[in-house]
Amino acid sequence: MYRPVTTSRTSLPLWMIALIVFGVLAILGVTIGLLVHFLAVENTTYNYRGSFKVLNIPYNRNYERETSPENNYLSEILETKIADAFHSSSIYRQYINSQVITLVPENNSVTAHIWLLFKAPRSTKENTRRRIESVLHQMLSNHSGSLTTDPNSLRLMEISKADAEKIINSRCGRRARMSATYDR
Amino acid sequence: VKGGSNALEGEWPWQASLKKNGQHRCGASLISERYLVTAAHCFRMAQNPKNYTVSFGTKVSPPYMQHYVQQIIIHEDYIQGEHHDDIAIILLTEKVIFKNDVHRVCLPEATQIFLPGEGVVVTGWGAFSYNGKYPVLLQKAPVKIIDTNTCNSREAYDGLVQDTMLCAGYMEGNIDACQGDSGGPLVYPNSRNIWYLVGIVSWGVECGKVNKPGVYVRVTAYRNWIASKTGI
Repeated sequence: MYRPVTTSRTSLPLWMIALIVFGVLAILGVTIGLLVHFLAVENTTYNYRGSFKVLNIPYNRNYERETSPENNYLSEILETKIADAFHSSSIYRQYINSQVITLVPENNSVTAHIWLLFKAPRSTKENTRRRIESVLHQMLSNHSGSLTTDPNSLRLMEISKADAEKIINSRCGRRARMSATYDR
Repeated sequence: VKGGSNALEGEWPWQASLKKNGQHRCGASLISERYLVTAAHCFRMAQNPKNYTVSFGTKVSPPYMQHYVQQIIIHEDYIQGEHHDDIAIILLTEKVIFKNDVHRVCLPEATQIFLPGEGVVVTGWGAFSYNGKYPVLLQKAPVKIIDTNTCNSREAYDGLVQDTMLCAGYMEGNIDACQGDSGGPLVYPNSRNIWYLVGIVSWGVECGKVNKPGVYVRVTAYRNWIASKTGI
């Protein structure tokens, strides 16, 4: 008669089981940690390009010339207005920089084309974009000061870093690398 | 530059080195995709464009980017050996691709005024001192615009400085442009931190000497001339 082969089961030692469980937990922990870090914690910079209309400005070709006093004067007012709006908003921590890139004069208005730079965790990118738009819309609706702006003319879109650099480098006298302040 | 410090990469993206037969000779400033402005005396004795190249980047060699010269336009009234109308335009054979580290400086309006005492910056690969050594890295030095009357005082340049020129540096000396900086930019940051070309390094007595500040071509005085030659 055949005697069934009885296999005697060798169980792993307890310490090895503990080690395997610990190893698996460690790998899981590191993976989740990295995912949380890159998606929820680490800030990524986002470039935006926008435009809006400034109303009640008589047509003047000089607004188009980047070194004209008219262009510099209006650009500076708008840049200050934008910076103040974001510095006093709820997303002031995300705001890094903004500049007026070009001014396009039309009949009784000027369209300002602007560049904005923000930082935000990847996971809140869309929410940040909505909040940027709402801050700008509110700023344009606020008619304090000498400028009248049209909030409904606001356009905002995200652009790549390369496109942002191309836009800025096409303008004269700007620098990607800021040096220390100099006496004026 | 005497009394300056190393420039960072991309800090002065309009700064160019004008080389003659491969050797740094002068500075120059990029004002558009193909035009640069420099000093007329940089082309003393040799005005053949084929002898010159223009390079960009903080190191003179190896150059970060190099271009060939198609045409040299020297001011009609410039006389070799004299200081007036010391300005020239360089036309490159090809367009410069603007990058973070290479792009143009703004030209001021002819009517723009830069007041004495304003802070400006001179940059270049010129000697650290008169007849001294030359740097590997681009140098920068903050200086002040000096009133022309002060600059023309008897102990200074005694009337040599004309209205088409501009003095910058310090009457006490120490910080100044030097040999090899000629043709390079003297720039000013406006309240939006946008930089304008105020002067072109032109002449002086030695470098950083007391009562002998640097004398520059006053760019606003030649703004219309530049426009007539370049369309900018």
